[in-house]
Amino acid sequence: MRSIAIANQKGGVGKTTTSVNLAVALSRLQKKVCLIDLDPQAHATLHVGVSPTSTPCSAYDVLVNDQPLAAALVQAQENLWVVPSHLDLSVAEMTLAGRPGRESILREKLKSDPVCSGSHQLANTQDDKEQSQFDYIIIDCPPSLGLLSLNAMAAVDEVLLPLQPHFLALHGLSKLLETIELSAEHINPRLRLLGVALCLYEAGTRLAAEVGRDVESFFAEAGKGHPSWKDARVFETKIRRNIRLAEAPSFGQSIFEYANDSNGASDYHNLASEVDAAVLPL
Amino acid sequence: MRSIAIANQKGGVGKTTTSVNLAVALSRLQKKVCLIDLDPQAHATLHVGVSPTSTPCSAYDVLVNDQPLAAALVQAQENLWVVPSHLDLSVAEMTLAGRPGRESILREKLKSDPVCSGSHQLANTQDDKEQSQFDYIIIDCPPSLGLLSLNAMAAVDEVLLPLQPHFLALHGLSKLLETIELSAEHINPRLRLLGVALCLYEAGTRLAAEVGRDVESFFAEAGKGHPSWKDARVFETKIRRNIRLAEAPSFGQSIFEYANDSNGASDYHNLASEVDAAVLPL
Ligand SMILES: Nc1ncnc2c1ncn2[C@@H]1O[C@H](COP(=O)(O)OP(=O)(O)OP(=O)(O)O)[C@@H](O)[C@H]1O
Ligand SMILES: Nc1ncnc2c1ncn2[C@@H]1O[C@H](COP(=O)(O)OP(=O)(O)OP(=O)(O)O)[C@@H](O)[C@H]1O
Ligand SMILES: [Mg+2]
Ligand SMILES: [Mg+2]
Repeated sequence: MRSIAIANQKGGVGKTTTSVNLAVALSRLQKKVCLIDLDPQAHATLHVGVSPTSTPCSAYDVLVNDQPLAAALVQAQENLWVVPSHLDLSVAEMTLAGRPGRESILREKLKSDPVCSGSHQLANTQDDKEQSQFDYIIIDCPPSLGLLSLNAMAAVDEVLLPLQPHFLALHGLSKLLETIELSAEHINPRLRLLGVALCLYEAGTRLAAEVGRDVESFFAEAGKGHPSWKDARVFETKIRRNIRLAEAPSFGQSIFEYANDSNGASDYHNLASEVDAAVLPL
Repeated sequence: MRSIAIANQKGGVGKTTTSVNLAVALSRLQKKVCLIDLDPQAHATLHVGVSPTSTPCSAYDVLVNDQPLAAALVQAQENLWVVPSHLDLSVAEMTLAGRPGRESILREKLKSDPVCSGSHQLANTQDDKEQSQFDYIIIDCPPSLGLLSLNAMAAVDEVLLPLQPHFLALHGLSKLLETIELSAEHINPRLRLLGVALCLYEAGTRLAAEVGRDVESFFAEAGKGHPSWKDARVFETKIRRNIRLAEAPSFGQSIFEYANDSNGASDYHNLASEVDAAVLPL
């Protein structure tokens, strides 16, 4: 099983759009995917058509009220399950302040969950009693590096960093790499940056070309960097700006259900293939 | 003196771009402006050409280390002063957890500061000993509704809400209005939503037109809403998407220094005129 946190403290760079469309694209490659929404805005939850206020149990209950992960799982479509978010997550940081091991709550929940740890059958429909667990766990993070994002970093093996090729978005890269380093050293030695996905890419603008080049040369020369991110790559696939990607969430659909013939659908399909083929050196 | 928090928990909707370019536009209308950067990313600080790591005192010291506001003030250009941010602000929430009155620290600092409260001379240059104080305080907020944004809400009289006309950005509006209501009822009875500025506006897209109409009809019928936001307006000026606005921060310049003849410059000039002319009913 692979587990990937979609993280970047810069706001509005495409974290939710990437979490949802990557999760759905992988599920269409017949992978069983669990999407965990750790953002109190609950946008990934809405984007896959689940109402954050209608589910009895959410990511908040898993983190704060000691509920098992299985209690919060909702099937959104074939091969895709979601752990929905809840607005109360915005106070989780305060509620958990002072609780020892608060950064690793989600990791413990994943370890102790029969489905995530592989000892349980996951059925798509009543008749289909396949022997399987999740192939992928994808976690959508909020735009900060607080307790919720740290829980994601402690729980996964890989981080995927969506980056808008703008100056302000590039500026935060070093802070994020530092957080990955610190997480790898103190809370999760397995943690590695898988790669950077350029999102909201406006081909033809000088800014996108310049920032794209800056990021690529940074990682090409990163051989001397910290082990948690020196093997990271910039994905070949660039997610182009495409208004269909911004329209799809209002219908509670991924780009594949909403506009399967758009640039957005082909870009996220290609990114999913790249992610699925990517193997980090051990 | 007018004080305005630029707030929205949704990430990447144009808070920093609006804070900086509005502050500079007002300073060009010969208003004396103090821009306070409460976002740990320090993007507003960078955008006006101040290095967040080079100043001896920052917003973090004002909030956590009991420094007076005047100790952190840096003049960025004529008529514009900045209280720079610092990365440590990201832990301010944890550091201040449990401290009584932690939401009102910034308000107390503004009240006890001679310049902000009007009992002190503010000199643009050594020779120019004008009797004046700030005409405007503008506060850039991070993409969350935590302690930093609450400090801003407690300290100002008005909130300006930058909104990208996308579904995910519109979804968070009710949460932000609730936060303004609660702040007005519990920590700052003077607080009012001044208005919504549509940012990153892509004229010609159906999505922008639809979301723009939704927001306008929401506030047109808001007469029955809470007193803290029922008189809010949607500004006539729409800030159009314009790559120059995304290029300017990499030069540490506002849009007026970087590309004064661009759409971005005229949009922010027009927004500043509208803001300056706007008077909330008492
Ligand atoms: N490639 C794209 N083309 C056009 N619009 C996009 C694209 N990717 C994302 N968007 C839109 O841009 C906005 C920001 O994207 P998104 O919400 O996914 O970013 P985020 O990083 O998750 O934001 P936050 O920091 O608030 O969590 C959304 O309205 C989304 O619909
Ligand atoms: N009207 C515009 N046209 C083009 N680009 C813009 C415009 N407004 C902002 N941008 C760019 O879009 C990105 C997001 O804007 P900005 O950083 O101001 O949003 P924010 O709400 O402050 O983000 P955060 O939530 O991270 O604080 C930035 O890279 C900025 O340069
Ligand atoms: Mg998001
Ligand atoms: Mg900002």
